[in-house]
Amino acid sequence: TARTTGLDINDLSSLVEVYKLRAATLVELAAKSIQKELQHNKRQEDAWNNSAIDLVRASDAHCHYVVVKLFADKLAGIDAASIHLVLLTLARLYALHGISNNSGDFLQAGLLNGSQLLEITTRIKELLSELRPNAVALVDAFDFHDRMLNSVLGRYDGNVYDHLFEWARRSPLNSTEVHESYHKYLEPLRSKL
Amino acid sequence: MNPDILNERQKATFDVEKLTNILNGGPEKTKRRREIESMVLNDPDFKYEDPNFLSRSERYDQAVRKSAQMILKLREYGIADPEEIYCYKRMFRGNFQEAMGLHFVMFIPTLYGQCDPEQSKKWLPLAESYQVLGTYAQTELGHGTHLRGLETTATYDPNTREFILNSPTVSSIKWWPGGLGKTSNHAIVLAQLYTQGSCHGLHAFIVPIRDMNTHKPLPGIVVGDIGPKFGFNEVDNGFLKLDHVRIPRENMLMKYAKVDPDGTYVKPPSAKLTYGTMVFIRSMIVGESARALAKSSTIAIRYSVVRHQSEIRPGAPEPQILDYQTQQYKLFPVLAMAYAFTFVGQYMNETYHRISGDIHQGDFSELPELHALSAGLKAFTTWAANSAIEVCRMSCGGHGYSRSSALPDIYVEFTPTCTYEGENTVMMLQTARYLMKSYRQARAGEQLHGIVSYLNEAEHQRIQPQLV
Repeated sequence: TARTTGLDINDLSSLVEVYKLRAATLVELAAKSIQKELQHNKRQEDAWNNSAIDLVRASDAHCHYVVVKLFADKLAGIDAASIHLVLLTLARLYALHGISNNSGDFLQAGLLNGSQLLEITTRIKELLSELRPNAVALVDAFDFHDRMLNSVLGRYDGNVYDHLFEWARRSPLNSTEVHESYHKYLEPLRSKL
Repeated sequence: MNPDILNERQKATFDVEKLTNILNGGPEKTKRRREIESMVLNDPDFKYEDPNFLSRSERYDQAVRKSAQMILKLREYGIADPEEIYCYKRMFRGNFQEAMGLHFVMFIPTLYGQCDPEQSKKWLPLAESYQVLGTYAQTELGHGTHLRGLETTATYDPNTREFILNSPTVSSIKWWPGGLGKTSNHAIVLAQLYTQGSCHGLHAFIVPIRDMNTHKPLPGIVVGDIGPKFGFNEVDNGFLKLDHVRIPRENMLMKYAKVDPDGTYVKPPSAKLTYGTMVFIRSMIVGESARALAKSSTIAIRYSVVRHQSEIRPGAPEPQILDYQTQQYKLFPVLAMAYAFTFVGQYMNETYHRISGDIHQGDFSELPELHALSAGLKAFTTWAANSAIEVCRMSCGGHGYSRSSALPDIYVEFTPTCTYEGENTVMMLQTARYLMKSYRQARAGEQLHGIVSYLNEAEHQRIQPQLV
């Protein structure tokens, strides 16, 4: 029988909740690893070092929860409906993509089951399509001036190719049509052969 | 305007300007930021050659020239607000670093934070008039994040009322500090303090390293540039070897810890005093992660709507790269991360300013949690951003490998954030220390506060798989 958890993948607060419980689970796992080391009469420092991988994973999960939570908190303060909607799509994508990338943690903690994982993959694809029309507007909102970005590929006007060609021609190696190395090395070489 | 990108802008379902204002913290801030940026854009003095076309020495020369010019311009425009200065600098340095960066972000703030009133009177005017050009020399050839391992010594001589600074081993040579190699004439040196035969741990000392007129290294000082690196070409990261250099007793920063003329050591009131600076710097780094992601995703997404390649439907015109699901799957989660980290950076900035008021009132209660959180978020966001910049670069194909794309520059200038100001794994373990302490308190039934309070709830509300 399919087992269900309380997770609603379309509800951002439910996603925040599972990130929170994933973090709590990994913190507990790390603490139990230290406990087990101590029960095997390891010194405190050695118990800590022998649990370092678990400890880093716990901190990573804690920070990941904080990021998802703060994204959700920020959304709560945005009332412009069209902006709220596009940022909600981004927040859902960030949260679901994180679950998909770290699915082992969530499955191990019993916060997710296999069929929900499939649902998440499908939902991610839908969110990609939802974002597609707004992709350029979302990066325009960062409002980087071309001089700040200093990127031919990222120009606001999108005129990449002619500026790429112009940039290459300014390269110092092109300051002379024939580089001095030709006369210094190649010409003598060819006259000897 | 490229027709593809024009068409994309017409598809938007929201007001871009409104979202820009949310990202900047309000319309006023957006307006002011643009004003400051235009000061740089419209300034004929700020026309420069693309650093990618210059040698290392030319790049350093151009960077120093820009820094010197920037100092004069800030005065000319009367820009004094730290955030506005930061905004001005971001514009003038673009994707590159600032030769005198550490003078502003470490040397002067440390003088403010750790000089006693007498010392402030002497050193702050010198530093703010650039008579004294300083850096912050903590890291050594053989020692980095683990501060207790630093070997440089400062031994107090009560007869002459001087400290003798020395690099006892090769591994103790100061290594990496920005601006140390060729720019600075003073350094705040972190050294193990010895007085009356005892070691009292790390303390800060102002050490003159170059003559203030000739700029030549002073006696007992071996100083220089550590050579080419992965990036940071504009910065003369340097080395400093001290051979029994004597400095007056007054050069030890004594706002907190003190050494009396007879050599008696007076302990500082709290070990947490330096936390504040670290929390501030790490909060700034979270903002840098967001900015690097925002730049990279801007470049990659704009280019992906201009670039046409291959075919989805046989016989149809070449589609835009961004119409491929795989390209969306690479770039949109990065875009989402850029927004997420921007909001985290805003939160950290607000929280830091909120509690720094408490710190001045002597209330350190929230500092340990913020110290732990800033360490973890610095590691979490820089690791994630580091990988994501590379995803953006590679999603631009061959042109992503060209310096003209700016993505290689953004990467090499960003990637040191995973190592400096606390190596990321060490940062995560620092956060873990706080989490383990909180976990034990929660298990003991104590009510936790702040962002770790979920460790109380988790006991009761765990979502369990239920049989259908």
